[in-house]
Amino acid sequence: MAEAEGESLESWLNKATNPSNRQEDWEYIIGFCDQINKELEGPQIAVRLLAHKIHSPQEWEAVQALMVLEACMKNCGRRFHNEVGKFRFLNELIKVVSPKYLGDRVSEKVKTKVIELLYSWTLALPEESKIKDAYHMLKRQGIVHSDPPIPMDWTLIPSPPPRPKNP
Amino acid sequence: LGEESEERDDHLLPM
Repeated sequence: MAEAEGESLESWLNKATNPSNRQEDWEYIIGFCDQINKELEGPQIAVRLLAHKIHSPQEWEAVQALMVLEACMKNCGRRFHNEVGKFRFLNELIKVVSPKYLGDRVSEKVKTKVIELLYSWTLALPEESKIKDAYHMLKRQGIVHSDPPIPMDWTLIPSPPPRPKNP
Repeated sequence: LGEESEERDDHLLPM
């Protein structure tokens, strides 16, 4: 796609989470995933950008960012899983649901989605132990009362680790 | 070494 030349992670994500999108735009979501796989430090940069969008006060922007995150978990392989599986990123999700941080200002829809994602990853990625630690801490704190039902099509099937292409 | 120190610095948010 010629017009995609020169797109950066940030520009893909801005398009994929644009609050004026009427519905999720898979062209941009997949464009963001592909760009992560192309860049050497793609996963590290991507999780920082995603955390910022997930904290958006605009519900639709945050919801789209969570959809992008879920798509990346399915399409960007182990390199991306490793970044999500660090407390540095998990803390950004915890902030969304905790009343001590942003929880009181975030919509139930966004909080529910964050908890669904965390729980689905504890099942799909048992080797990422920090995800389990974070989720169980939320349970101990009473922020998560019971495990959410996970839709069947949300089952995360990890893809083989992508090889970063040399520039 | 870099990875080890990153691991040491990676903490769960205080609640």
